[in-house]
Amino acid sequence: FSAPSTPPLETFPGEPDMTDTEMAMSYLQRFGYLNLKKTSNAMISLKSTITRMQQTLGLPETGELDETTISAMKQPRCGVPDVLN
Amino acid sequence: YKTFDDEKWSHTDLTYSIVSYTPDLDPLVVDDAFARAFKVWSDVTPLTFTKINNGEADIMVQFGREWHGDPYPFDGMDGLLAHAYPPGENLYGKLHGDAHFDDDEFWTLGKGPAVKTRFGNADGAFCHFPFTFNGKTYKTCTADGREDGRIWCSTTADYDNDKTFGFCPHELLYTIGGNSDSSPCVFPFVFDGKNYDQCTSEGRQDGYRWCATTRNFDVDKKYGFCPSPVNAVVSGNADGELCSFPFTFLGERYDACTTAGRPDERSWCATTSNFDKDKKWGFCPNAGYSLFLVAAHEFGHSLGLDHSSLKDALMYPQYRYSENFKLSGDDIAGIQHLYGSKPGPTSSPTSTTTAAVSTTVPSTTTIDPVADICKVNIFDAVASIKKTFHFFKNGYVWKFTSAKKSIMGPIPIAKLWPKAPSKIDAAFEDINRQKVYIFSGRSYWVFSGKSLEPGYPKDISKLGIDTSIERVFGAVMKGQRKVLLFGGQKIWRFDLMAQKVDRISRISQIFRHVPINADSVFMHKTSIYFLQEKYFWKMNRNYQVIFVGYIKRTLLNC
Repeated sequence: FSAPSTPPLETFPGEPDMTDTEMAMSYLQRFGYLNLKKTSNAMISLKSTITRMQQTLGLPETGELDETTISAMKQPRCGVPDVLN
Repeated sequence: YKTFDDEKWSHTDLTYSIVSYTPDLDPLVVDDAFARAFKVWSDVTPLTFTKINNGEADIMVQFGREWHGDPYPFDGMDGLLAHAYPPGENLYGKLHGDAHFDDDEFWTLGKGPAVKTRFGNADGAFCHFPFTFNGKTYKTCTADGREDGRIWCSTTADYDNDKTFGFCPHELLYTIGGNSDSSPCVFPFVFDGKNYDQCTSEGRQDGYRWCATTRNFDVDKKYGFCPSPVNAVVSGNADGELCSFPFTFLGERYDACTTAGRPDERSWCATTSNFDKDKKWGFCPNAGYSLFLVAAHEFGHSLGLDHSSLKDALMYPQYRYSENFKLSGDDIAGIQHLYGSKPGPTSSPTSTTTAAVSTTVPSTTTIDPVADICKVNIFDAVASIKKTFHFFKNGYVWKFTSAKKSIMGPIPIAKLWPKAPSKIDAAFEDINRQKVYIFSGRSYWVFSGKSLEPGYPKDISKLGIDTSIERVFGAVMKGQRKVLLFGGQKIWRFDLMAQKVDRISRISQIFRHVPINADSVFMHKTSIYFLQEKYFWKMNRNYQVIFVGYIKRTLLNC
């Protein structure tokens, strides 16, 4: 017998192929935490933005894209922004 | 809770219309879920909701996928479930109040496929999965035992004993929406000169499966949408189709749904025999999302509620299934802030709900208007204790965390400090010595935790405050050992270590551009707050006014 092999990951047609960081940026923008249109300087610090998101959702306030925060961002939710930006 | 700047409907007799339905549920189940979701709010307010079938309603409800007619597209399965617009005039055209549901989700009542039967002898009851028939167990609808190929299910666990059954959703039974008044599909039908012998999404960009309800769509233009078969895949690129077992994926054969190839480990299947060649796939059905719960949340937005930061609140932004749903005190306080409470006898369903809420969560807001912090006009006192705002009124205190924007209360003051007076004029926390000072009239109390220090209450003359001062209305810590006590138009600087006043000043000498007759003065973090009527002034440590705002709207997010 051969050892079971794990199939490689597949990009399924119709699904976005995003990294966690890209997903997080998209999340922060979509729900109003981050407004890139008002940011002329591309060098922005996300710490306060992430902290605000963590505060709003009652997560540990680390200011980092840690596992808990990424996981929360992947939870199903309402599309209405948390911050009217 | 939060509102959208208190935007609300100007009338209480609201109408709603269901513009489109999901293929996941029988339209009657959708109607019922929405009606129950509206009832969540009408049970605790004077609002009424009437469903209309034609014309523009206050709240237009629809299902859609991706780009669905407004500037906020949905995102496929999971992620965004739904969104809704607050009340208002001329908001994005006629969108105000409208609620949209992402039809790339699998809509259920929260616990797996909700399959309502038609015909048979079960009076439209839901299928019971699994059920036994002829000694065999079935987890889905079946055509077994019938020669006409119609699929059916038992509505109890044991068909052999109970003999109750009904027919499962199928395009040969009925269609949804369209212009054919629920008539079944006619196969084959002609569309664009081509014959179709099953439902198709050809001719549409939204992926909805449809059929003609006469033999020739090109001539008659009669059509309807096909109900999703039980066990149909969800989303992917073959929504509504069935898994094709076995199928080939990366050269391997699969006889059941699999998580292979997916980093998120969600279960999927191919809808043709060869994924590698056809690339047609979808997710296997799971518990799905409760249309009732999501709708109740969205209708909260439709009525003017923004997201709550309390995880137990219906208006918390993330989805969480709860079997025995009860509206939280936070949601009730929010909606009643906008529309008031339901009039009438207390034996109404409203009081049942709210009584349950106040029984299970005694320390949080009830529907009593005086218990709603947003209805308090002038607070007895405000203080910052353990970095949390404390708002005092009539023997109660609300705790408000500005960081989390969450309100706890009303809590009886006696619960926090058993021997404290019910009417509090000022309070402050001596962080270094972990004591709380409370002022009421010409007396003051000192607590360590919940315990009153021996010898208290004492008269404020012991602090060196004039006998002409009727009350202390503010207290601000200054450094490690001194506190500024506000009374009349003066400030007494009190040395906590030496237990004596070492300087007396006039308020106007030290603090400029703030009212000298404030209702309350306190310090929170590094800022000093002056409250007067409905306004507050915020000062930095250099005594410069850095912000002026509304107490309720800005500070409390009412």
